[in-house]
Amino acid sequence: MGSVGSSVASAEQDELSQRLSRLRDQV
Amino acid sequence: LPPAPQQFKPIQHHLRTAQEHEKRDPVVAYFCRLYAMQTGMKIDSKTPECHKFLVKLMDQLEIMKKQLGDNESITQDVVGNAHVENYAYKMFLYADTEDRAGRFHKNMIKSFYTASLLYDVLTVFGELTEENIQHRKYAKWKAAYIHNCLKNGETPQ
Repeated sequence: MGSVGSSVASAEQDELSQRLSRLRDQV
Repeated sequence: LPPAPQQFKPIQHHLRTAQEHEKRDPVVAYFCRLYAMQTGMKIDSKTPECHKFLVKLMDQLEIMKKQLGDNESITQDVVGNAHVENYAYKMFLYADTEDRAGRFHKNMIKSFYTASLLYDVLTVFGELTEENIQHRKYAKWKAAYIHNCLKNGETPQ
């Protein structure tokens, strides 16, 4: 259960990192 | 935005500066929030309350980016860097002029402090120049020093 929780947390962090990268994309 | 969790105390003042510049200079507000976002993610993006806050901050940044869409300060780092740097320097210069003229007041303390925060914000574009590092250090120290003098009824030297 701990490992499921940590994978969810890591997926959420990845999503935030991806959104940050998209935000920083230069046009 | 909801109040920032305790862990985000180091970015609290940058977020407040963003809020204060929402109308006055949205580009400055945008980069203050971007700095807060990047720093916040380094501090803590795992704890539920921190993650929730960062998601809200990201939502806000995405909306701002859309609104500012065709502004070159947002689409080109080199222009954004120059914009924030000029703004920080103007703040610094105003406070420094007041200081050298012996005019000590709340507004100049705030300008020194805001300039120091904006030099932090400039790190979103990369490493600070030596000059900017010195300005940040000096502005932070001056703000604290003059604030303490006024609080204790002393005249700053």
